[in-house]
Amino acid sequence: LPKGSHHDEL
Amino acid sequence: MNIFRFAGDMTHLISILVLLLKIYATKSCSGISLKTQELYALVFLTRYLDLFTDFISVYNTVMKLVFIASSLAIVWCMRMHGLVKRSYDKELDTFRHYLLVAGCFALAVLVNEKFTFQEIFWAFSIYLEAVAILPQLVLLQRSGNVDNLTGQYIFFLGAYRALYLLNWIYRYFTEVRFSRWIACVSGIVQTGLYADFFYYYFLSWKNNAKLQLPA
Repeated sequence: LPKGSHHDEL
Repeated sequence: MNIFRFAGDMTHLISILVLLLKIYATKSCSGISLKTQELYALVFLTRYLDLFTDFISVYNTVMKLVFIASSLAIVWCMRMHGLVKRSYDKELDTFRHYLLVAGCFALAVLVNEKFTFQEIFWAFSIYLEAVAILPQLVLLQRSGNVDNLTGQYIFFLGAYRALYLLNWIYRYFTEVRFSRWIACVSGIVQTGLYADFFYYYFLSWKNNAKLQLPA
């Protein structure tokens, strides 16, 4: 996952 | 990605397609709350701020675009499209949804995973989604009879977050450090709000009768 955004869900 | 989350996303997509079908096929939005649709558009716009900055997968990006585009299209349709606009239950859809927006934003400023612009708006979108269905449920109580497509729309909308709860349970047990408690608690509240609707929806399905909510 890219740094920062740990939101992989919709 | 696990089967619960994929099923949840597909159920969410189905709910939007059912709503679009209802509006397109019947050229009517009677029984649909414009306020709930506006809240959902806000939920997607504030949740997917990272749409152009963080690429996670083609699936993720495509679904985000579909959710944003469809929610805006539905709001546009209900506000601008002459035929559809006339069937809107304006006098019944009176929930003060700006209070939900204010309350959720205040909560997001206080309770978030990180005090950054993106994280505060993400938490805001999570809280807002949990309560966004309220204007729709109030409208449903007031308008009494529910047409099939509207009933199915709300059913799939409620079911998708219930599947997400299973997804979080699954990820909790399969991933080392997985904690998504803001989304989890909100998801439980969100699914809980549908509880009585699910009950009457099940009754109407069991008795093969029209969906009736007690006034």
